[in-house]
Amino acid sequence: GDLSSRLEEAERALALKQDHIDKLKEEVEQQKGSLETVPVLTAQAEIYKADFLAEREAREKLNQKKEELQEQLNQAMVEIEALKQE
Amino acid sequence: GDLSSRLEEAERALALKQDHIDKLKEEVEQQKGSLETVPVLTAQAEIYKADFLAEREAREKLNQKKEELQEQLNQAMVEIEALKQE
Amino acid sequence: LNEWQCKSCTMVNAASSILCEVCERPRLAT
Repeated sequence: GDLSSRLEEAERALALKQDHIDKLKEEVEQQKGSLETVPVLTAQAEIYKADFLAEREAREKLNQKKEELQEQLNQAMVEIEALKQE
Repeated sequence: GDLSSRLEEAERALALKQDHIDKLKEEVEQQKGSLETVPVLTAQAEIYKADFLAEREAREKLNQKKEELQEQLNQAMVEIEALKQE
Repeated sequence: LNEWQCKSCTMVNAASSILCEVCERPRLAT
């Protein structure tokens, strides 16, 4: 009697632990799904970073060119003034 | 005899199931750690994207300014030529 | 009652088995 009730109790405990295992396995699978976005997000951040750096370099080069043109225009304006004086 | 061996087997099985639960819990915790990088990576990608778009807009404005200066310089050069002719 | 069927993989196990012979789920597991 005592043995069979203890056996029954052990089997009920086993069923409860199996339920717990099933729930934990489900959580692990769900988290695996979310983890798959990590490499995608990493790649996306890398791409935007590279694009940002390329744009910034292009802008700096353009700014230099603009400065040169501004300088040439200033000199031309001075020359025009001088020619008009003559 | 039979009952006690089954009870023994059930208790061994309970221990094995508990080990399994402990391992699954550990895996869930480890995955939680990795999952914490998801919002960080998302924010990082958003920031680089915003910086990229801002740089690109600035470059486009700068390019327009450079075109205007180029145009003004061309006109000034024509005027200088004309004045020299006179 | 000298055997039981696993609710998960339908394997028919001997009554003396505590866990299913195939999927190792206990007899009372849902």
